[in-house]
Amino acid sequence: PSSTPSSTPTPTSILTAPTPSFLAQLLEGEPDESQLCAKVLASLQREKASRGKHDRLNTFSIMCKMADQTLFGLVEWARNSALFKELKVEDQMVLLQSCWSELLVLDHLCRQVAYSREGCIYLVTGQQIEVSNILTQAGVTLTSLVSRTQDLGVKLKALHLDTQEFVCLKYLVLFNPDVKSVQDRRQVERTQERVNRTLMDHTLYTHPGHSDKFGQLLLRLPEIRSISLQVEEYLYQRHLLGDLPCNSLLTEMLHAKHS
Amino acid sequence: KKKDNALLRYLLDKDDNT
Repeated sequence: PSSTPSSTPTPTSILTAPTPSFLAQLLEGEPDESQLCAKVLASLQREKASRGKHDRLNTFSIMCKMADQTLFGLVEWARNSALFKELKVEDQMVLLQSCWSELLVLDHLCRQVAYSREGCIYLVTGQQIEVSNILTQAGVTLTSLVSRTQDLGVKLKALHLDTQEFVCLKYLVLFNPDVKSVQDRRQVERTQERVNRTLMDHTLYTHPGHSDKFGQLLLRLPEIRSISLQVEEYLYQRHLLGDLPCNSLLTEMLHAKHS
Repeated sequence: KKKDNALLRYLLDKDDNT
């Protein structure tokens, strides 16, 4: 309450800083970007070393390998989360099967906000690729995907998405109580509500002048969902053409959704 | 669906000491 009880409290005066321990707990589980980068590079090096000179991976396969390694990292992140551990493995599987591609898209977007140069896409390996280079070789679907994702990246940059907000959005994507066949729906809801409240408090606390930042961030989630569904469809079509590397977590997740 | 996700189950179920 404000110091003058008779005055109507302004939003900032009734705010309390988000409970640092909860937000800190969410941040604790964040993987280290340089470690992830090193892991992906090492995996690509191993892959290259295991192939003959005339059996090189094409660009698309390399991108898939990167996505696969990033997906492994995201599963590991979820698995190490204390909140996720509160759920049975059955529920953990159902939630990840539902949102894995959203997590990949959100992870990619956050990397763009943090590191990408104008007109470039920043890869998990630390390389920057000119968007124009991709678009000259891309088909209709990939062109649409790249431009939609770039547009969303620009919006998130304009919103000054920070790491705390990114982590909260990841948890909101993961703990989705609307996923069918979740057994402990109430637990998922509780976590979702708590993260939602923490995100709201954090945005109001760090950007009191931008009262609608919280709403603007939440509005990006359906866009991320829509892009991720298009990514899945695109990857599945490529998979049917035999373009995807086999025996990967990526193909297994695609199979699970289409079986 | 769950049957298809043997790798995911392994990743989630694996014992950290293995």
